[in-house]
Parts: sequence; C-alpha cells; structure tokens
Amino acid sequence: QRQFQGDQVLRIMARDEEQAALLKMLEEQEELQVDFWRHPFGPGHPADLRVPFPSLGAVKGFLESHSFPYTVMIEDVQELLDEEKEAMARSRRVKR
Amino acid sequence: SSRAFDFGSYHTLDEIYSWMDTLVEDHPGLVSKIQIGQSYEGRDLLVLKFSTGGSARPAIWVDTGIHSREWISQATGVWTANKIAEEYGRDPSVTALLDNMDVFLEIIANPDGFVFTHSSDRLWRKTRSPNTGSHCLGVDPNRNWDAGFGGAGSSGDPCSDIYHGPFPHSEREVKAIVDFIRGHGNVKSVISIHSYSQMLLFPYGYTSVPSPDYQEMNELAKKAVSDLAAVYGTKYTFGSIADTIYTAAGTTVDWAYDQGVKYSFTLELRDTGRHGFLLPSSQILPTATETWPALLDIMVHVLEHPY
Repeated sequence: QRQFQGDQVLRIMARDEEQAALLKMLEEQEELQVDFWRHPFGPGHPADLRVPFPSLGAVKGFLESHSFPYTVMIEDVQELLDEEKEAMARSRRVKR
Repeated sequence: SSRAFDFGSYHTLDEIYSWMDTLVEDHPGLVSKIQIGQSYEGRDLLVLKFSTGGSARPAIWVDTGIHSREWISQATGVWTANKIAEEYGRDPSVTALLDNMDVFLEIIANPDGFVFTHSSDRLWRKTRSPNTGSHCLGVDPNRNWDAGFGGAGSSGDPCSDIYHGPFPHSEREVKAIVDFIRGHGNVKSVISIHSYSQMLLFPYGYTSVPSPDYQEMNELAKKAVSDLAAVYGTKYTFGSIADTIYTAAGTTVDWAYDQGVKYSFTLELRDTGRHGFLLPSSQILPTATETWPALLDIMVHVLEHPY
C-alpha cells in the first residue's frame, strides 16, 4: 500500500499569468513528484498540490522565492486516509 | 434489501456491484443491469438501466467516477440510483421522466482505477492500462475522447495524470461508453460526474468558442446550481469548461456534444478545498442530496425540450 505520511496539500493562488505559468513549470519537474489535485488554470483560481514529504522543502522554497500566496490545506494526507479507512471499517462493523 | 445498505459510507467495488444486484431485485420492471464491456484488467463495466418499457426510447446517460480517486462521485452515483428507483411513482417529475425516457447510470466508470484506490493507492486517478515504452501506467479517461484529442490541457507524457493516451478511445472504459452511446442512437443527454470544484460545466472544453447552444445551456446551468444551492447553500460556479476552468481537450462531454448529444454536462461535486478527494463520508449524504435537484432540473429540461 502506498503511504502518504507527511505529505501535504497546498492551496496556491497565482497572482497573475506569469505566476500561473511558473506553477505549470512545477508540474513538469518530475523529480518533485507533485500531484496536482486542482490544476493551475490562471490567476484568481486556486491550484491544489499534494506534495510528497521529501519535496516539501523544495516546493515551499520555490513558492516563497516567487512570492506565491499559499496555505496548507491538508497537514498530513496519511492522517486523513487513516481516518477514512477507520470510518469504512466502523461502517462494516455496524449490524444493519 | 437495498434499504439495508449504508449510503453514508464509502464502499468497495464488490460491495457496490453486489448492491446493484439488490437494487435490480428490489425494483423488477424498472431497474435492470447491463454490461457494456470489460475494463483493461477484465472487470465488468456495468450500467444500471432505469426503464418502464418500450424500445429505443430517448435516453439520458449518467456516469460517475471516471476519475477513480474522486470517491464522492461514485458514492453519489449509488445514492442517486437508489433515489431514481424509489421516486418513480412517487415524485411526479421522476415518474414523467421514466414514463417517457430511459436513464442509464454507470456508477463505476473506471473499475480498475477504483479497485486500485482501495488496494494500493488511494489517490490514483487514471485507468490501469500499460503504456508502451514507459514504466508509468494508465491514461486519463477524461482526456481520451475524440474531441480535440491531444490538444491543450492534456499531456503526451504517460507519467502525467492528464496523459491523453496513444489514440482516441484507446481505453476500454472509454470505448465501451462510446460504443454504447453510438449504438443506442437516441441518447439526448450525457451527464458526467466528477469532484471536487463545485461547478456545473458544459461544452466546449477544447476551444473557447461558445457552442451553438451556449445560451440555453447557460440558463439551464444557472437554474440547476441555484436549486442545488437552495438545499445547503453550497455555491457552484457554472459555464463552459474552457471559460470556467481551463482549456481541456479530449473530454467526455465535448465528445458527446460533437456527436449530437445537445444536453452534455459535467458536474464537479464538493468540496470547497478542505479535504479535496478525501471528503469525509459524513458529507456523502449532503452532497448527494444537494446534487439531486440539479440533476433533476437537467433531466426534466431534457424531457420537456425534445429535439
């Protein structure tokens, strides 16, 4: 099973076309393995990126160096996945 | 009984397929199950048919979960199937609809991907077919349609999540729907359900040129999102794919529209950006419940505007 410990989802708002284009470049950097949950589709629209834990430093550094406004949407993806799994198991245990 | 099923929980493929059998048993004469093909890994591609009889009636096609990780979509598909079955004979709109048209609902449009999200990678989006010359598997089934195929908003890189595939309809999951809709010949509406951007979209995605039916689609979308918002206040945006999100080539609804299916829409269900694809199961029922009036608006409009 693929694990997502420490992975975060960042919500990024590109200020202008130039920043939107920069975000697209981030998508093309395969070594960072970022997963676009919502693709950057222009200024004024949020882009959501799941960033693997090992790439967090590089990605946040990139965003800060280009003055991107961003927030952390999900602090730890694995925590949510564990909760989801537990909810499903609990539902199966309930006798209907 | 389908009444014992927990609609407020996420379920595996086997659980959903088994529940579909129960739904068919519970509603004989209204619901039947048809197989339209097999996935790459050999799983059945199953569609629920809601019909009160007659042959070659005009029809509405609905699919959920072509992107496997968008679990709220499949869960909404399950709830919606049950709702359609239960409301026939009770709700005048549903009754009028099914007295005159058929509804086809494919709850798990990408079963290989869906199973993979349960077994190996919760965040898998694509199909699971291999790509020649690449170690990366899968094609984005919403970039694989023959509508501006290979254009902007899709990728030629098999490792990309928006990889369009080697050629249009290369994916069995896509080809099965193409063959079904073409073979049926009387599909009047295609509604493809995704998550999680809270939008109601219509053609085009591959070009920013407005479609000939833009005005009518826009008015209908406006009414649908207004009725959706009336349930819990959830705000949706609406418009053409290219205007509202981005240029995206090779999508389901563009293909359907270019085939002559005028009422082609795609929904992006909740959430607002707190959980993304990991929407808690406690939101399944509210999401499905609020989506229902929007779906019904579209379906009733299709019924009342024959073409």
